[in-house]
Amino acid sequence: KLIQVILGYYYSNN
Amino acid sequence: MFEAKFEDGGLFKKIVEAIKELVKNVNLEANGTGISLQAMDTSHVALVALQLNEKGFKKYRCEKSLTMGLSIENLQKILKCSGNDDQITLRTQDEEPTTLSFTFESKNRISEFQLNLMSLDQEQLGVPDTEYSSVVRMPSNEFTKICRELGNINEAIGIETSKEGIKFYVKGDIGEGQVSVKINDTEKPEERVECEVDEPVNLSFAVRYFNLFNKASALSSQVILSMSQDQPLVIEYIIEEMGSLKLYLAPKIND
Repeated sequence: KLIQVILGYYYSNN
Repeated sequence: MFEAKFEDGGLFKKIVEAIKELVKNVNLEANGTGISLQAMDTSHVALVALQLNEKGFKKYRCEKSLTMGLSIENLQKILKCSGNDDQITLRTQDEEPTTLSFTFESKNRISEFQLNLMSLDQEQLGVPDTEYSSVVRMPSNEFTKICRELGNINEAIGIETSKEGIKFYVKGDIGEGQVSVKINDTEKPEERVECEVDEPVNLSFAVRYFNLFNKASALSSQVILSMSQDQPLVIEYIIEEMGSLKLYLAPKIND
């Protein structure tokens, strides 16, 4: 089953 | 004092059209080098990034960096009052503007509008400069068609790159399918398919974001897909002589 990751997992907040 | 004049106002309308389904309220940043915008969709799965260089404008002045918070929906209502062939000028007088002025000019009429601005404290994501292991350049209408067709079969679309080219595939409840796009070095640049694959990737994405974003294919005949394994993909539409519109999309992974 595929789950959707969010961008915050890859990119940090400035 | 900020002033930016689009020679081709229709271009600005296409940009807003391409992002209006993805982002609601955005901070438009203006400074000496040009205009930029970065905003995530509500689910924080996709990030839209626009970069327009001051050299691409018919007229451009920005004495001091400005941040203008605006609702894309309201911006669209103002832009709907302009013609596709109009020249569009954005302007503000103050340093902390509360409104953004628009002038639409065609050969037989000139219109003036003011859009009320809002203050948005949006988190800005730091997108690192990444060397992508697979970069594919292909016709934008081809990519749009594949996403729309395969999106009818399954809401998740797989993308696999190799030295031979790029394969899109779906495995849904009704069945499965795959589309392999062959590399070609035709002399017509808008039909060329190029793959630079240092490392092959195999990634899955929610195709609905592609379908929402692919309205941007009106901006450019080519689209560039940059991918690395287990990284968000970047879809880039180059805006001739002005800059680019990018969508960063986080992948779906096996749990």
